[in-house]
Amino acid sequence: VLKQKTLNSFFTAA
Amino acid sequence: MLEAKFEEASLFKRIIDGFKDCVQLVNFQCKEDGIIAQAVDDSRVLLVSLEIGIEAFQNYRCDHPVTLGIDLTSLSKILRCGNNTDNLTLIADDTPDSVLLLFEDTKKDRIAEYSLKLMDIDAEFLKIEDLAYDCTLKMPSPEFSKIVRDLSQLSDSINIMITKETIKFVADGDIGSGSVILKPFVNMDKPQESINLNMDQPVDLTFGSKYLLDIVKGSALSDNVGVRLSSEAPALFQFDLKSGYLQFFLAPKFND
Repeated sequence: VLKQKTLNSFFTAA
Repeated sequence: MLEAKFEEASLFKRIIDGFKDCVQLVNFQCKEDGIIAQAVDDSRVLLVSLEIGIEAFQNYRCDHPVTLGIDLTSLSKILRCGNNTDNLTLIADDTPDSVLLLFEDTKKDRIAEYSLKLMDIDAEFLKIEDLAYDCTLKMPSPEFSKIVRDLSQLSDSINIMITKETIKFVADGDIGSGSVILKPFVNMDKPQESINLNMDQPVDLTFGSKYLLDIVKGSALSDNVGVRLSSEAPALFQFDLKSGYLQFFLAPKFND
């Protein structure tokens, strides 16, 4: 089953 | 004081149409070197990053940095009131509660003026590091757009696989499956129709069709789309402006 990743794990607040 | 004049309103319309369907509330940060904006969609899967450099404007002046918090649905309503070939000037003071949009039809001495109320938008600004990518692809945006629209009919996911000499798009769904295979090539007569591929590592990634359908709306901005893929980072889809770009960062799906 494919699950959608979010961007949270890649980007941090500037 | 901000005064940003587009030679043709159609450019700003195409920019806004390129991302208004995936994000709604956007802070446009205007500085002396141009306008930038960033927004993440509600599901936090797609990040839009816009940069309009001053070369994209006929005239540009911004003495004091100013942030315009805009509801894109409202802005679109006003943009539809102007004609594509009108000059369009955005005007705001240093502490604005509204932005003025001035459409000038230079041939007919017709001037239309609209004021859009601004919003206080509490949005974080994400820091986008320079990411390392395994594959860099540049291809005609109409072709990319067609592949995404065709394959998204079959499945809510589209798989992109790149090996040394082959780019393969695959959709596998309830009604059947489909694939499109492309090879890099150079068109000397029409360079914009070429397909360039740089591959350091093969990639095999799957993305949500609905997000790709949002991304291809940027195709009206540029003949080409730049695609950067990595198994370790969100994919980057980029449409270049004469000065600046519209970028989409998209998180992949993964096998659970």
